Amino acid sequence: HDPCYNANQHPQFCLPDLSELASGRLVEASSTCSGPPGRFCAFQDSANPGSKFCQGCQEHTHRSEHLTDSDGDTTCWWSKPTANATLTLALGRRMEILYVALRFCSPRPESLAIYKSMDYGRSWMPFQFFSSRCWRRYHLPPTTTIVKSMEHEAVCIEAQTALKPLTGGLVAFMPLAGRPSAQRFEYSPILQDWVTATDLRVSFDRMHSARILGMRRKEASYGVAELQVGGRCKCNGHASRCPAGKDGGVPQCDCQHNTAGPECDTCKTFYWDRPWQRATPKDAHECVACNCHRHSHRCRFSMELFELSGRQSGGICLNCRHHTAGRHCQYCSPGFKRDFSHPITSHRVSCQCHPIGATGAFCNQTTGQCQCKNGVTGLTCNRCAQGFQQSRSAHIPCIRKL
Amino acid sequence: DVMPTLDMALFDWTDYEDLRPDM
Repeated sequence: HDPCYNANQHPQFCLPDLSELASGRLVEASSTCSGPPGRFCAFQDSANPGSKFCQGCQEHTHRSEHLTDSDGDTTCWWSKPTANATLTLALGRRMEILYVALRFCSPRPESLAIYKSMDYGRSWMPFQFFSSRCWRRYHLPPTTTIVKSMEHEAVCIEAQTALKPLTGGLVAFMPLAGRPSAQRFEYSPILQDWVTATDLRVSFDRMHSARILGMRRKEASYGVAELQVGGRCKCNGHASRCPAGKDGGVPQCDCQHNTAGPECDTCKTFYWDRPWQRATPKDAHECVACNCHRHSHRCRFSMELFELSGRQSGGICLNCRHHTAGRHCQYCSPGFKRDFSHPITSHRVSCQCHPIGATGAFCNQTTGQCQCKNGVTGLTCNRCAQGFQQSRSAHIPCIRKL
Repeated sequence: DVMPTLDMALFDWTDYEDLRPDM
């Protein structure tokens, strides 16, 4: 059963499952503690500064693969002792992000920023700032309340930046939390855009003073046990599944409701009687097939006709076949008439005008009456009229009787 | 009275070959 349809097979709003987007993906680290002579220090006890221990960097032990492994071990990525480091995660496609969470092996940074890209890493925009000193580090006020006019803007918060716990601390960001329109997310294009990303970057901008940590400067590194990113494929409410593409590639929306495109962001060919819309819980906004009476497989959408019809139908059939014409292929082409013994969808609409008795191949679309030459009669102009008789001339087939 | 259908065989097609249907 596909959740995109109810028990009566009526279309309904649907979403792919929330999934762990970082799981199994490679995170690119700008700096990694990857061998001698580097060394880093950490704390065994989250509350006891005296539990400090130090160890040398090893080639494979601290790589960024450890950020997204899920083997249950607390394996950590460690940066080189430095003031700045970044972690970048490519999601492969546009996703809707519900949370980003980092579990630290080191003390949490004094200042950390999360950025997102919507164009596969070409440009980046701030997603969230965390800092004990928002003004000084990011030139932003510490924010506790997000008003509607800024719900598509990154804010800086002071929470989650405390020195303790010294290990195991969490930094979590939920892009919708505290945003006024979050309860009506499905009706808020601004927030739908706000949570959309193709790539994420975490920038560790400043650590707490090494002196406070009881370390020398060259011993202080960022250490992260886990990077979790919760989200789902952006399918605009038209897919409940988003399986991995061929060869385990980029996930693809399994588009329903007669939609198509990487994000179910357009209507399938021939389903253009109404404009495409994102689904909402109130209305699935299913794409509707054009009505071409089975005489065409192609159509286009006209907003003008859609508005004129009271927003009911805007499809215009293209390339009507079987000698039909009109917006819905509902008329016969010139020279052809409908055989009313067959339904309008029948392919059997053929011209019945007599090749000699009629002046041409044109007939009345409603009655089927062909235009007859002088002295010729009948629906198809196939007989001489009263007082006329057949001649030998194909040009004047009936002549007045003498 | 129903008049008879035009008899294509009666026509002289000499000058109207292009009009002549396949019979």
